[in-house]
Amino acid sequence: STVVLVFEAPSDFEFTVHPSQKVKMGERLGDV
Amino acid sequence: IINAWSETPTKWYPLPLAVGALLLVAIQYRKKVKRARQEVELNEDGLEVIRLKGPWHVHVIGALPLRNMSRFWGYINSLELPVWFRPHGLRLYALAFGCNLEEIDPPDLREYPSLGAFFYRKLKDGVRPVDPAILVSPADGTVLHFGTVQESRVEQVKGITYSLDALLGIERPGSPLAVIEHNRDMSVVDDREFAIVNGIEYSLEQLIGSTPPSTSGTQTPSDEASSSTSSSTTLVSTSSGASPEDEHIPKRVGDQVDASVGSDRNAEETLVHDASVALQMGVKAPMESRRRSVTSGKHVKPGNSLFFAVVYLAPGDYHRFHSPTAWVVEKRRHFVGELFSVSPWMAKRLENLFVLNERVALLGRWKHGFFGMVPVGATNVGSIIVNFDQDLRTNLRGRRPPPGAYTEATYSAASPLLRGQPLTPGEEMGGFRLG
Repeated sequence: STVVLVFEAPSDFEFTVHPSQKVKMGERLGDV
Repeated sequence: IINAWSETPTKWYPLPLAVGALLLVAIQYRKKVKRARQEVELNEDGLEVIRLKGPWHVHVIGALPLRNMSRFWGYINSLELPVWFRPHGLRLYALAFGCNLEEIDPPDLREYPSLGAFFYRKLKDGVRPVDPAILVSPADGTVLHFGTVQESRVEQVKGITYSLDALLGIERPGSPLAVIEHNRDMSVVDDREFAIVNGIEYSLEQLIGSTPPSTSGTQTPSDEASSSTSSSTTLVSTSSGASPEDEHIPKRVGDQVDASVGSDRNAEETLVHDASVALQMGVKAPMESRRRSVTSGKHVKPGNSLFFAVVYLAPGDYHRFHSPTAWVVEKRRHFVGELFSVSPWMAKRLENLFVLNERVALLGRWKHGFFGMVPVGATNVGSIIVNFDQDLRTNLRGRRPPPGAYTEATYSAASPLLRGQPLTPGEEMGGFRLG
């Protein structure tokens, strides 16, 4: 199963993860 | 060979013009074929035609009765296990799939009657602290891909894209959705100081502090809040002229189905929760018009962009999903589709994977504008649960509507304050069940 997020954010929003990285619920995905 | 390699003289000469021309023709031909493959085929309504595309083994998988297999898998895994076997069997499963048994709730494996129940296990309080960042992971899993949405296309893997409109559905002018009137007298005014809901003033500080709000109107807040918790979900639309025959799918556009919006909160708790989300979202002005198309990606605010992220949940992962931010879910769109595996292996091979599979698009807004979250089902986990939507039923038997058709429910009555289902970061939203 998969969860896809699609969202509007300021253009300077940056993801703080990298592809294939394992994450836990509640961990930071990105921030402005 | 050594002699030939070392003694053969190298003689350079220009290629004949015809060979060069042929080479250019071949390059152009390859480019044209590649472009034709990437071109989007549209139907008479201007919607992208979603077809199964991929190598031969993808077509072989596509020929299997995946939905029936999924339901059978769910049935097998719902069978009750003998109590003596549960610790051994579930421990073996945990070992094979890397589940951490230290964090499950309840910790006693004998309390899980089946593998399906263990699969949908809960976690102990506090084992997943929520980061204060504006966006956190909605689930345990692996980040498959992320980036910006370019020209309404979302990248599935490098070089393969799918349509954002196909993923979320399109709000077409003239559809019932476009003329829904949000006529509640609702506004939240003055920077984080008080809120007016249907003519009643609420102090947000009081609400956050869990003290009963003072009232100055003719209607009590508890009346208003009670009505919100027992509100109904309304199915308002199908798309693409679909004629679904499933009993849970409206027979015609505009059909209404009574459905309780799930909530165990009392009136005061509801107001406190809603106000908390309002504060986190920085709500301080009347809600913006819903007529703006949020799904096209062409109407983002100046200075904003549209982003996407995909989190894959492997079989051993905790399979409930949570709110990734403070936001309000305004509606959900249920797309009945196939149930292909969504593993990274398949994502690299099957184009349009996420718009072919059964999914629930939860659409709403957060402090920066549009926010959407789409749980996508797979062969082993066809059942998608949304805690606040007790009408939602996925992976059902019956004839399927064509790809792209969806049923829609709105949550506008769930909260008088925010006109949708408010969610705080980390709040449990639902999950995936086997079958």
